[in-house]
Amino acid sequence: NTKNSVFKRPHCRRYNMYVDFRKVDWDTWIVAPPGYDAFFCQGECPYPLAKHMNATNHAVIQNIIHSKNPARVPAPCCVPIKHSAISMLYLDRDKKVVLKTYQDMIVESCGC
Amino acid sequence: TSSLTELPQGKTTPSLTREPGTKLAKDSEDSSKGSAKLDKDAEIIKKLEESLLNSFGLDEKPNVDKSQVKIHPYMFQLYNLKVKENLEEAEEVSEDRRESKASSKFTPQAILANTVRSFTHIESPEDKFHPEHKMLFRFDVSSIPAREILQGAELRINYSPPPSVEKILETYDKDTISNLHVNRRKWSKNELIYLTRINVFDVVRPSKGSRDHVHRLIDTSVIDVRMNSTVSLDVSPSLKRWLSKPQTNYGFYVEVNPLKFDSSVVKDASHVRLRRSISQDDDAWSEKQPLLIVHTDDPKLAKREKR
Repeated sequence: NTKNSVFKRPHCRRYNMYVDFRKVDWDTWIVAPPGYDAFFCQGECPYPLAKHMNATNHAVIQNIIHSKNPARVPAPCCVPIKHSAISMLYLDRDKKVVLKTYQDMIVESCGC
Repeated sequence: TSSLTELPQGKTTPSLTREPGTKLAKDSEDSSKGSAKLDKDAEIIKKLEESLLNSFGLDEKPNVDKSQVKIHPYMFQLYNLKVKENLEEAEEVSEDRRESKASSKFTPQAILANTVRSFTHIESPEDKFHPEHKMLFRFDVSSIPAREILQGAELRINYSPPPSVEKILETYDKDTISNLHVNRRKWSKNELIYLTRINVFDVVRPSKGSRDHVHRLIDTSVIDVRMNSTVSLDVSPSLKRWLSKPQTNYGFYVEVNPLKFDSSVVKDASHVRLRRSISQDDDAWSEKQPLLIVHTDDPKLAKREKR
């Protein structure tokens, strides 16, 4: 619910989001970790775009066009621009121990 | 459903209050609508879960209880190593450092592959018929999906000093032993009595008659019986064949031979943990038993190209 939360902050940035495997009953087969910090991105990309907003050249162009004609072109979105991996130790359906590394599971930074 | 039953009396529709029969029918209709909504929600949650599991490379949620399965400590070691690697990668280690990591001695496959599986020997009544210094290991690797590409496989066998050597060790200087361990190639003639060779053979054709079997030597290693350690043998060629032709999975034959048999202090293979000793309980054995580690690359989990 974005109405009553901190997400009202206008600028694009990273927020905490912890994924707890116990809450979805996945702790029966996932050995480690018990959960992880996934994070998410939220916020606006206002004109002009500040350097810390990690904007792409395209976002800068879209932002300029949007400032001239907001009805036709939307403002750039706040999205994850850098991810990192997590490793999971779990049991497969044959009760075999598996260690897998999943890419792009954690948001490292957000940008426009 | 609960919100429907808690409606105030005045707010009930006239038709429901006038005709009890109809009310029941209406209630049951509302209830069925409510349950239909719940069913729909459950269905959506199920589909979301399926989608998430699919992105994890799984067809369905494994219906297992982790408390019932003994996990080898080596898998936890690998897990901790991977976690450390992920953290370093997140902190953007320099390319030079990444290269030096990849060429390090410590299980290069573990660094490059995105999936590691462990397998234990399928025990059979025939195990006891093998001589003490030989053992046929069978592993069920059918759970490895066909899409995964083999990066490497190792058979890990534990060994520890037998009691006869432990007595001799009491008279030894510990520094001398560690030096010997590091400089593995500098053995004096007197020390050869402590060396044991472990051979691992790929069973290309199992024994049907007395001598028609075909065993191919795939790796060998010399161990120092004074050490308490683990030997890792490369069994990748066998795994490559097993994964392409599962019907040719006849297992590995492991043989333990003292290097200098006549004067060796260890004439049996009890110091190498090929099989469970009578006194060993489940917990102790699960930590010491031979382990097959298979490193694969799951293309489904390959990192997407950066923008």
